[in-house]
Amino acid sequence: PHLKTFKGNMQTCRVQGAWPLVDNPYLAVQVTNEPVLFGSQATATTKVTVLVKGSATPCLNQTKTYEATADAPLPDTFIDGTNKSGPGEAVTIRYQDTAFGSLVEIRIRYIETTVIVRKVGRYLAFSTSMPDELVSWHSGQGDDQGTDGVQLCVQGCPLSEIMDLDSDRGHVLSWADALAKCVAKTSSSPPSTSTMAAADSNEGLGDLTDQYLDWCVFDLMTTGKEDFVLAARSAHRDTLAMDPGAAGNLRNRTAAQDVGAGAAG
Amino acid sequence: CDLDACTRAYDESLESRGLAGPEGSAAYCGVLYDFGICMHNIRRACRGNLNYHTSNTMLIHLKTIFECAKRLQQETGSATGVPRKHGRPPLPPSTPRPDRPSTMAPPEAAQAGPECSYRGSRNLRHCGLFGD
Repeated sequence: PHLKTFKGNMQTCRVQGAWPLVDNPYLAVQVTNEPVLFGSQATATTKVTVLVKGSATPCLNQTKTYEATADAPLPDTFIDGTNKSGPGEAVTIRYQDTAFGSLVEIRIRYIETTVIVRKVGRYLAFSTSMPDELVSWHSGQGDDQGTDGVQLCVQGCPLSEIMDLDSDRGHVLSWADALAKCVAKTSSSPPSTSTMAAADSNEGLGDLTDQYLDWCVFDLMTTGKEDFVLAARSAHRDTLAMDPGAAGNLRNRTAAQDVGAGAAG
Repeated sequence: CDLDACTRAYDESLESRGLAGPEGSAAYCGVLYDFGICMHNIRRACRGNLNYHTSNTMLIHLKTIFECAKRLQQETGSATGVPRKHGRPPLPPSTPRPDRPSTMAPPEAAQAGPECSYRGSRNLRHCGLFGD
């Protein structure tokens, strides 16, 4: 999958199997990634586990676990069936259907942290925002604490896991076809219910640009599955919503878009 | 990832020291340090194991709330505190690590009262993962 780290680094990684994204005294998030096609090195996320830890704070008297898997609808509660916990609803879950899939937002008020888990097509996506102090604090944990401290969101992917967008992409679709689908204005998945339509109108997914356009092209060339366009658009939207400053840091892809417009006809 | 082996060793260590469970004592801190060594030794195999990471976070938390570093230093006069038994693997090499910053707001904020509202910096960082 494609990773944007807390430091703003952007990588495409193999990271097959289970990997921790975040682990601090308050929150742990782990994902499991599986190959998207037989023989392909590219993987996508099929399971997300979120632990809101109860041990480090009086705001939560027990650990709350949220689990989402790609082969089932997103649960709208923690695994114990609750959707809020703690004084003043310190931890809450909100579920929403959209035209592009479903999403769950977990808010942890006492650490000003939001976790979003999306299901788009057959795969899952993850986004989080949390205070700078929490990120920089747990990134300082080292071997003397008995851990090698792997947190993909903090350190990024290990070098051995990083893929190259040009040389590691597949060829199920041509570059031009993939780009045309990624820059196309309309979705191939129309809303099926009025609730979804309402959510769709609120969603306001914009055009794919920059790194997210490159990632979309990679995904479509590798799999041919148009669900990944929607995944890229919703991830792009989450990034701009949770990290408005990112817009200025993304690479300018104007030239690629011009070529794409030509290729699209 | 043989986390169970470390859990068993933890239970045995508690029993051998005559402890019923977590407590603020040098003896219990010794149990935690033994557990930490065991956890360190399995860290690579357990890299992707969420239970491992949760246990490790608990370990760090317990060592902090029971002030084990200070307690063991008082007890033994050594930084790591626990006298080594013959044949026991050494503690992992200690790497310089910044202290918890004084501006580290979340833990204090989490103790802030029944409203449990956050009082730290509003400087937020974002991380995302999607696609293939």
